[in-house]
Amino acid sequence: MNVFRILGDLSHLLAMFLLLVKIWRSKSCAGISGKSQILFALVFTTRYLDLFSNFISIYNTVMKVVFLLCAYVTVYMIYWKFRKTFDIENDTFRLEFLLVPVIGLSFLVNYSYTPTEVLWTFSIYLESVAILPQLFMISKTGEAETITTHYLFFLGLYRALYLANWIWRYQTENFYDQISVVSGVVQTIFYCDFFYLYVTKVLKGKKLSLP
Amino acid sequence: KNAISTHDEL
Repeated sequence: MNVFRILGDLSHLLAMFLLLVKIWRSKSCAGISGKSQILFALVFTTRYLDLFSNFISIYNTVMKVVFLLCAYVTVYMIYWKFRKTFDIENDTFRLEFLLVPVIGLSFLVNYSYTPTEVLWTFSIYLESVAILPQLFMISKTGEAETITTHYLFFLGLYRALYLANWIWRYQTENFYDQISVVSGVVQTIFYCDFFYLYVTKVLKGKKLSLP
Repeated sequence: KNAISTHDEL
């Protein structure tokens, strides 16, 4: 465990927490892509299948449970509790365009051809693209609430910090995980355009709106 | 060490 990993996990936790705060305080999930949130719930479900079979640490187990809970509560808020406020007309990203290649790739490029390993690989590939329906929705409506941009910033920062963690682990432990690293780089690249807008607009007190 | 299949990250 190194500082980049801890900060990455905390950033991830803060992102999910900010999203729940936004929905709960405004009693609205306007501007949030339900499709992205379903994908994240699927990511955690398929990745943490080892929750009861592979004990790593108390920290690891607790974080997995918290992440799963946050993901499912968010989906519940969007599709049940506050579904009237859900902007379904703008959440039109075609999930099959992500799921078909990701399923195909997880069968083709994995570490071992076992059900849990293929599902773990699927979760890594899916996470790298799971934010696309959300980014697509923002580009379609041309705007995002400020708290939603904070959510996206910390969600992007989390994977960027993991990149630093992987460099650190390679240098100190000679640990590497090429599937995670390549997917993590791809995932971080998807946020670059958003990071630019966040720094140039949101941090200067302006609302994020696209021309 | 190629820590494949240990998956100790979140």
